[in-house]
Amino acid sequence: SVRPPVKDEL
Amino acid sequence: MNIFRLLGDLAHLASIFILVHKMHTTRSCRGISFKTQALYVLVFLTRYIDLLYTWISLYNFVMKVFFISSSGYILYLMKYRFRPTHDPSLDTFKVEYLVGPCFVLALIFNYRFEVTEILWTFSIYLEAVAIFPQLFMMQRTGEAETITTHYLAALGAYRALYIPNWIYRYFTEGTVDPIAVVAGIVQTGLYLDFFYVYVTKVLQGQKFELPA
Repeated sequence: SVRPPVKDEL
Repeated sequence: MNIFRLLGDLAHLASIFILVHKMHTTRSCRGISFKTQALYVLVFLTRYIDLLYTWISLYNFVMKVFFISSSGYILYLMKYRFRPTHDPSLDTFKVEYLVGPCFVLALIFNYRFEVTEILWTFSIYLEAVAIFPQLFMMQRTGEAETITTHYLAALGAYRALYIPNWIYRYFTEGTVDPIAVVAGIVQTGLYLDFFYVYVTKVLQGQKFELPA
């Protein structure tokens, strides 16, 4: 299953 | 954090150090688009506004602060210290054609209709195309200093390395960020022409020259 994105990238 | 993302971030850091190094050693910002650099400041300010209300990690915090401050410093160098070496008549791409559509796209295609979310989305779209004024400038002059091509290669490699990172995260964490992925693929695609000349010419010891 695909979870919504977490904004931990730069 | 995986190896692709780490290498991508390191390439991004390297690109900034190369650019600052170029300006200091040649005491010039010749061949660098002020407009592209100004767009990066806008990208970082709109994306990293979450510094004000979110804590992710020390790594994340330090990198964000570094990208905001270094991009501001580059703008300062171009605008004040090495201003006489910048030729605005070569830097003629209209940034309105990038900022406007990116903002409209961010209003339409986003995860949530909230101010910070729209600013984040806008920064992702704008980053993808922010290199246009720089590429346009090189197209006009038909050449670039070798150090400038190293800067662009590192900058392009950064987002290219995020692509295997996203594939890796899909398989290990089950997360997909369609907005970042699509924009990142577009962004990397814009560098393909440049990468081709970089690998076949600059890395073979020749000067970066475009066919007339």
